[in-house]
Amino acid sequence: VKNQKSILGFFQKK
Amino acid sequence: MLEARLEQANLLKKVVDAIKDLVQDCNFDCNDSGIALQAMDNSHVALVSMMLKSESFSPFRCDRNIALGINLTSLTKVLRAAQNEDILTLKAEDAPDVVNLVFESAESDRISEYDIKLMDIDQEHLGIPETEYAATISMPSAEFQRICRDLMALSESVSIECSKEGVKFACQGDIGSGSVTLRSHTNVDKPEMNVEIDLTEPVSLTFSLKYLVGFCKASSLSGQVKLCLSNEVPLLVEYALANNSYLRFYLAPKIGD
Repeated sequence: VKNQKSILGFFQKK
Repeated sequence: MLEARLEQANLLKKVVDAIKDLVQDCNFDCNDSGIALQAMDNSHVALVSMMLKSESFSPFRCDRNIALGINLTSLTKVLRAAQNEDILTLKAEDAPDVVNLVFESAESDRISEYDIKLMDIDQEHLGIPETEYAATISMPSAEFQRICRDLMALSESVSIECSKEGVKFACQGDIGSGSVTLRSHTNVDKPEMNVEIDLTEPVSLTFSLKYLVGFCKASSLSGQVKLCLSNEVPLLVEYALANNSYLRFYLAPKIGD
């Protein structure tokens, strides 16, 4: 999706 | 081993129905506190987090941590065989190859039993930070669903602006623009119709409507939905279930123009 941020930019992998 | 008995199959049917288009294969993580699920969609835009607390089952027994890797399309096929009012029991061994589902009709002596083959799913868990949200909105889930559907007819995305004036859902598309504004509202006779806005600072964020409309498939699980927003963090959309169980969706924002 254009201009869509990723959830991985906010929540870190454990 | 796991043995978890739900009074009504309806709960699991609705939860799976609400998430199956977002995530396909996922681990149901079982331990003595209940059954949890966390999964991202393929595009890594949204995250679903489900918690069915042990208190939501009666009885609930799970001696060890067991991850049940299940394909949700397969689970949907099997759950279709359960009547909404059936008693549903999930069973699995400690190192299981299958999960066993038993549906019992309370009215007749019919017992149906299914096994679903499990998958080995290597799923990464994400740490979701505790967040003090700038705005928390509780509103009827059907109202949120209607707003998302109506605005999606005009645009791919919606801006959610929360201020002292209320919460404004607005979109702009090729044919024109639209908005819906809600203010705090208390209905003494029908509390599920309440709109409650708890604001510490104004927020404005833009989100993909396609995802929000997808989340709204959970509307039948709860009369109210809670939206939690802070600038520059994912939106939390929460459907609270009985016994502190919940179905939560997180959606990453879109970058503003």
